[in-house]
Amino acid sequence: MNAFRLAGDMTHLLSVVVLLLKIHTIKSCAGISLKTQELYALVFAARYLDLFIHFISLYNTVMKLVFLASSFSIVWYMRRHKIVRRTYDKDHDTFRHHFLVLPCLALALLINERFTFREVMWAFSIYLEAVAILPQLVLLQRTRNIDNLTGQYVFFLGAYRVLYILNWIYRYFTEPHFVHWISWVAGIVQTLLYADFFYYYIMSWKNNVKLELPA
Amino acid sequence: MDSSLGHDEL
Repeated sequence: MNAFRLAGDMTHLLSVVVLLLKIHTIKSCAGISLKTQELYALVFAARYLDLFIHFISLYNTVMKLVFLASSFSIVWYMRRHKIVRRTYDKDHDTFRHHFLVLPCLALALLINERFTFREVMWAFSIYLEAVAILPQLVLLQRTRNIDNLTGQYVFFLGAYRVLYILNWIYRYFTEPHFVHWISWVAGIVQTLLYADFFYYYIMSWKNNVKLELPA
Repeated sequence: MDSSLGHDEL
């Protein structure tokens, strides 16, 4: 494993820690899109179907379990926890996320590395992850007061994507036959979705003003 | 190449 990949995984993990900190300690999910969180839970469930079939490494298994457990517990907190769910900004979280699922599934049936159940589900998870951030970005645009933890959460998620691209570039040159068009194209699309957010996030940090996205 | 080898990423 190269440094970019490890750094990517760590920022991904950090984003989850930041979000859990907000939900668990502050008991607030204000500014967080439940739709995005539901999509992530579905992404991990579809992608990690091989969890108990294919052993890659202890690191890999533990990380998969962490992402599965954290994504489902975040959804649980936002839906069921009696204090947290009251802070959920339901009125502004209106993205029709169900309409993302079917096209991603259709695309996975058409474009996959191999036409088997697990490979189709893997491709589906890659496509869905690429667009899963959209409800969150829309909600951020509608949120007047984006708190620091929410901004940091999205920033770390975006950083994870950038680092994964660097990891692929590194692997392409160091590992023979490492060609994965599906994850590369989807990953680049996913990262581009963050470009706008990154711009405003860095500007707010540089000018030391509160983060606000133009509507 | 076994494509499962490619799925070593999270």
